[in-house]
Parts: sequence; structure tokens; C-alpha cells
Amino acid sequence: DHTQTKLSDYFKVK
Amino acid sequence: MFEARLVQGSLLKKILEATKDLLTEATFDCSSTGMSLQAMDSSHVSLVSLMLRSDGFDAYRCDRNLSMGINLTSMTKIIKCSSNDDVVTIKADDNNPDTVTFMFESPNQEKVSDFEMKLMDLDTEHLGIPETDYSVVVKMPAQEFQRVCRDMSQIGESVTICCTKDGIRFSASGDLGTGNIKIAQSANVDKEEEAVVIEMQEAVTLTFALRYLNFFTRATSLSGQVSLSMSPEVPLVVEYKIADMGYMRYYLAPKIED
Repeated sequence: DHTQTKLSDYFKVK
Repeated sequence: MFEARLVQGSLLKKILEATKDLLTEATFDCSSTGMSLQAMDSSHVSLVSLMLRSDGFDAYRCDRNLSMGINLTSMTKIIKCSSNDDVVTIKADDNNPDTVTFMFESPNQEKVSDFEMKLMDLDTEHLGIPETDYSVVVKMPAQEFQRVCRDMSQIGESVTICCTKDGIRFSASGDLGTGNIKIAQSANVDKEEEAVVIEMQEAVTLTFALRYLNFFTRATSLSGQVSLSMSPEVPLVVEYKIADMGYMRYYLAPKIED
């Protein structure tokens, strides 16, 4: 099974 | 004063079509370099990044930086009032900062319409996206990518993309069984748009939700080619170039194995 990651796991909020 | 004139007004219809499944509202940032938009979908799994450079417009004036909070559903309703061959001008007046005006002119100038739309106060988060040297960049016909995403979603909710120097393989599995589509790098093609080109530093295998990839393929009418940029354990970038103007990019966070 796979879990969906979020963009905030990779990119920081400016 | 902000004014941007686009002879190819139908481009705005295509751009709105390409965002409609992901965004309901977004901020257009206008500056002397052009119009841009960066917004995440409500689940923060994907991000839309649009760039329309000022030199791609037929006339462009932006006296000071401007952020326009736009309800995209409302904008779509208004843009639908234009004909595909209309010239579209977007205008915002410094003295009237709460609205934006869209003007549509028929090619023979016999019909001119203007629609004033209310702007929104949007509290938008911008993500800092680092410059990345991707392990793999695949360029392929946009229609082929659309077809692959559609076909894979017949089989499962996720697609695993495996890219090697030989080609790119899309795999899905579900209750009914499994499916694999392998596309080889083109040996030689007459038309650049039909080519499949793979630039690779290292082989990459990543898994993504097809629901989002299918949303991204709404941009297919913007460009003959799409590029997929991938590195291990980072978001995928799906880019459609907008000729002479800029791009529509989508970022999608991968699915990881439990």
C-alpha cells in the first residue's frame, strides 16, 4: 500500500 | 494601471480549463515581467504554477505590482462570454482596486464587450520551490500522456512510473488485474512534437495518484508536448509550455510505500 504525501513535506511556505 | 492585451484570447479559456479541477480561487500576481499564479489544491497534494511573460502579450502595461484575488468559477463564466477569435484585454485601475475588467473585441471590431468582475481578498500561501536538477526529464506528446493517464485509471488509483534509458513504463494494478504501458525513446521522428525524448542521470521509480495526473492533462490543448521531471522522493513536475509566453506547471507529491 502507498500513502499520499503532501507538498509541505518537500517545499517550505515562503 | 494594469492592462494586458491578448490577441489569442482563447488561451485564457484553455488556462481556466487546465485549472478547474484543482482550484476554485487563486491570486494572479501581476508585475512588469508578466502575470503569474501559484496555488495548491485544497488537499495540498498538488500545486499549479502558471507563468505568462509580459513580452508574450500583444500589449502589456503594469505600473506597479498587483495581486488580484480571483474566483476562478466567476472568471470562467465571464471568459465564456468571449468568442474563440476575440481579442481579450484584462484591465485593472489603481483607483478601483476591488475589480478587474475583461474586454472582448471581435476581430473586425464590430462587437466590443466589457465585463467587470469583483476581486476577492485571498490569504494565499506561496511555496518556495527549490531549483532542482532532476534525475529524469521525459518529453513526450501531450496527447499520448493524456491517453496513458486515462488508460491507467481504468485499472487502478495509482500509477507507478519507472524511467530508464530505454523508455518510460507506467504500471497500475487494481481489483481487475494489472496494466503496463511502456513507451520507448524515439529513434528518429520527423516532427519534434511527436518525439519521446528521455534525458536521464539515474533511473527513477515513483508512484502517483492518477486522479491528479488526469486533472493535469486538462492542459493538453495548451501544448503539443508535455515534460515530466522526476527525482527520487521529490514531487513530480508536469510542464506544458505555452508558446512564446511561458508555461503551465503542475507539481504532485508522490505516494510512498507504507
